[in-house]
Amino acid sequence: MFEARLVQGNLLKKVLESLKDLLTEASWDCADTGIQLQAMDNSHVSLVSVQLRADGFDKFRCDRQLSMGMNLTSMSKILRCAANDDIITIKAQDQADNVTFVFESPNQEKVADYEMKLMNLDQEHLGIPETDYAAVIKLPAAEFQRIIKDLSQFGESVVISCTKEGVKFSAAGDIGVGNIKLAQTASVDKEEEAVTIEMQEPVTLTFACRYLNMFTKATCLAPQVTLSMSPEVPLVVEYKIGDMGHVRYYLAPKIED
Amino acid sequence: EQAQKPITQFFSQQ
Repeated sequence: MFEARLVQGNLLKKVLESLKDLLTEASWDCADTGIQLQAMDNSHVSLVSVQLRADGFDKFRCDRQLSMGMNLTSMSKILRCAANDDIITIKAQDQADNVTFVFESPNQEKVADYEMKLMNLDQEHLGIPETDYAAVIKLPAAEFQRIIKDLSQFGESVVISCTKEGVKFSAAGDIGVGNIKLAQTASVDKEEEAVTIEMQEPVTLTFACRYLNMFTKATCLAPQVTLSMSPEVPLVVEYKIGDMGHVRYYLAPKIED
Repeated sequence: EQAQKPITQFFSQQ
């Protein structure tokens, strides 16, 4: 038996919003420690990893490990039927071929349940090594979204260049060149408005705008986003899911052939 | 010219 109840159901709605453009189907791996998902986009350029810890749920029961393969477009359609303040429960029997989503209004006066077929997905799992990144940049998630959106007008790629002074995002194309520089904030009233840089060495890497734009669909999840970079390894774009987990996107850099 | 590498080139299969 698997059952996970989340009073803050809108977190789950937001997680789905942040995945559905990148992935069409994926497996949710459930264990007594929580729920995890790891999947690559169709072209195998990027990887998404989601963690929802058991202690972040209001009720969590997972008697035996199970992998629930789901069509994320269908899951997203179902979660869109939940109101933002609904309590969401996900339930499945052991070795079941379907999953049930229960949405309760906060006053318990409306209860809806939706059943969805599970899929057998044969998915590759990649081992992500622990890495000490050369540069770790934290900035407001909405600012990052805006920068990527603005620079996507100029070209297909964004160059992210990090030094001690700050971080520079650049794009070039037929209409011209765009550069956006963010300095580390000296002092801010609100922590979520800060730009902070932890740097071991300067790094400059080039990434495809198309994917960065899809990653920023997770902006609704968290006030801040963390970018971790090292020379010639994938960028990590991380959004926290409340205090229960994270969505991490990994994107391979563009490298000289 | 810069080329997009697949993520599978950076992470090993488990």
